[in-house]
Amino acid sequence: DGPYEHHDEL
Amino acid sequence: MNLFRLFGDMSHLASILILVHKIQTTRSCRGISFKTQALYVTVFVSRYLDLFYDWVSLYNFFMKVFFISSSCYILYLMKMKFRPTNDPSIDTFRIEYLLGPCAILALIFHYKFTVTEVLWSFSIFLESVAILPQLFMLQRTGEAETITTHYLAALGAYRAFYIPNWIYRYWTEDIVDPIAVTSGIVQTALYLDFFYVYFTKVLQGQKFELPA
Repeated sequence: DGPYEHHDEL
Repeated sequence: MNLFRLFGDMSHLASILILVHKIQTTRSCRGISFKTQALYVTVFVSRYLDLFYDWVSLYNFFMKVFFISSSCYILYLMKMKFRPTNDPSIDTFRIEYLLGPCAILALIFHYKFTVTEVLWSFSIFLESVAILPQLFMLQRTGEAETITTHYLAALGAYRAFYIPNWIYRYWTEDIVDPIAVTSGIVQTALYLDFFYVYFTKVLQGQKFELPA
C-alpha cells in the first residue's frame, strides 16, 4: 500500500 | 501528527467556532457568503466518506464528524434561523465556474480511479477555491465586520499551517501528497491580499476596509 491508500490528514 | 498540523486543525476548528459565535451573538449572518458555506459542506461530505469504511484515529473521526455537522449547522442558521439577515443579492459569484473545473481536475488527477478517491480529489480542489465567493463578496462590499475578518484569518491560517506540515512530513516520513500540496498552496495564496489588509488594519485596531 502506498502512503495515501488512506488519507490521514483532514 | 506534528505541531504544524495540530495548529492548522485547531485554527480550522477555531474559525468555525468564531463564525457560529458571530452569527449567534449578532443574530445575523450579514457579510457571510452562503455559497462559500454551501461549498464547504460539499467539500466535507465528499472528502469524509471514508468515515464509513476507514478508521484512522479517534481524533480524526471526531474532527470529521465535527466539520460535517458544524458546516451543515451553519447552513441551517443562514437559511432558516437567521434567513432574513442573509442577502443573496450581494452573494453573486457563479459557483458553477468552480464546481465544473474541480470535477474535471478530479477526473484527471487522483490517486486511484475509484468513486471515493475521485471525490476525495474533487474535495481537495474545491476546498482550495471555496473561499472565492466570500472574498468576492468582501471585495464587492469593500468592508467587513471585525469578527468576520477573524473568522477568515483563522480559516486562512489553517491551510497556511499545513504547508510547514507537508515540508516536515517530507523530511521525517518521506511522504509527499502532490494533489494536497499543490491545492494547499493555491488555497493559501488566495488569502494573501486579505492577510495584508488584516495585518495592516484589523490587528492595528482599525476597521477592515478596502481602498476604494
